[in-house]
Amino acid sequence: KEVIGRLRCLKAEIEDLELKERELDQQKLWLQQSIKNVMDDSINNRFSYVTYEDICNCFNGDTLLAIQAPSGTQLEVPIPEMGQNGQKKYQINLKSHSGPIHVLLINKE
Amino acid sequence: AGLTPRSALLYKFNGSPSKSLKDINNMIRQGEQR
Amino acid sequence: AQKYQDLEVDRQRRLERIKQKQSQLQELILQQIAFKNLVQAEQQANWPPPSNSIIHLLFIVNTSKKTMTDCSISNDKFDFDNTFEIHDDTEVLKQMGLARGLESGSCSAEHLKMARSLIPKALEPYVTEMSQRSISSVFVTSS
Repeated sequence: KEVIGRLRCLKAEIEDLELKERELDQQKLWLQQSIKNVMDDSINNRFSYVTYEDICNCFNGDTLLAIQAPSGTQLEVPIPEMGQNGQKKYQINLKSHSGPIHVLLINKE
Repeated sequence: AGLTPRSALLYKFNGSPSKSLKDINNMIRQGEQR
Repeated sequence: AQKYQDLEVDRQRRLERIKQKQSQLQELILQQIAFKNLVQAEQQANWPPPSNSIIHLLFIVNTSKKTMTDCSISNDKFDFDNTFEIHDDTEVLKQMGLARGLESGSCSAEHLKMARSLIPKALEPYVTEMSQRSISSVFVTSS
């Protein structure tokens, strides 16, 4: 009788979780559309920038590369492996099918 | 070409969550610590 | 008993997925708030910065600690001789303070009120919970 009772509670909890998950999926889609609308707005578009100084202040002392690429551009980072010269190889691969990739060196010095 | 998901981590501009970049940064950091 | 075990496993998987989806939703909320704060700040600035000193969203930033990092660039890849990190533009906006402390649960009452006005009304409970860093209670309340 006890196990049946616990089973019933568990089923009810799973139903709640299912509802919650569906709600979250809907909210995520909704918010993604909201972000797209906000970013595509012509006035917002004009002011959606940061200055080089802003970025340098966030990453104080670091060498910075800014990469701008079209939506959908794939970035791939292979797991670093030891090279033939005993040094580890660090790599970033980029692939874009819909436009050029811009790279900017941002260096305070 | 020919890299499997186990040998590289992926991120898509305007498609992947920030977490994907955090995972990449963790992978690089862990490799360095090892 | 077997059925109970199976349902328990199902429950755990669902809880894990819900936790991940809540986290993703939080990120999106921060993204919208930070972006709208950025646009507002730039609109209110007295003068726009020179056009050769700005970078438009969307972008990612690659950072290296060692300034002598050798970076060779071909048309589809970067080779580095040292470690790096990658951050998206939302991360930059958060570090500039445009998420007003929501990302770390240290948001003032005034900023919280402003943040709530920048997202769809139905998602306002998430912002309130983020400001108190108790996201798990959102799920309990909704249930």
